[in-house]
Amino acid sequence: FSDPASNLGLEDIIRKALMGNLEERQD
Amino acid sequence: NRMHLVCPMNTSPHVDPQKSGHEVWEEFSHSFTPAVREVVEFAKKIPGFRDLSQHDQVSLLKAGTFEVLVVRFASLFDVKDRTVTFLGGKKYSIDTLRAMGAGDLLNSMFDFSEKLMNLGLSEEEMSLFTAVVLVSADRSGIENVNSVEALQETLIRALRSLITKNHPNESAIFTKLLLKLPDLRSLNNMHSEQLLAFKVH
Repeated sequence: FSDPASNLGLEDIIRKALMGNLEERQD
Repeated sequence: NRMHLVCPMNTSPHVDPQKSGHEVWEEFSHSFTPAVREVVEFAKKIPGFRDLSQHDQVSLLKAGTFEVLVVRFASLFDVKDRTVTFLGGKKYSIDTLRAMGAGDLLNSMFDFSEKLMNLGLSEEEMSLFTAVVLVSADRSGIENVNSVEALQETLIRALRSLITKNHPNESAIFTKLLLKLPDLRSLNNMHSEQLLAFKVH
């Protein structure tokens, strides 16, 4: 069970929650 | 064969037996998603976190979210009353949760929560400690270890300074806090094993 976060769907939630901020940085 | 979800990130440990495994998982995911989003919002506010690469921000959050939640929700574990409060607001006794299948992880969570709460940290101290928990350079998959390490050291220095200022006669508190980090890793590993068991079933 090397990547529990991905198995939980956590990565998706994290990426979406971070995205707005990261897009802001790229602008 | 009635199934229970003994994680307090659920609204209740009781599972509707009519629901499929997928539906149960979806409901569970729906319960903990807001808490995970709060962890991400917290991370964004850590000075320097947003300067890390996107990859490393995601890696730190993937690896550390559970540990951050354990710290943030330590107060859900009431050692005196021997109860756990679920997100739905209802309290369940240790014995009830044990009868539902909770095992060693529950005991370890109680031990950890009791020791952490006994330190009597302020909100600011707890917040800085949580940042130290999240920004750990030895998480798997970190690309730029030096950057994460530099931020980690800055946060640890800030935590030591704050604790020393607020508790001048209790120098052991800082050491005790750092010793909580391996405890959290251990809880994280136990939790991953439970998740695996849940997914397999």
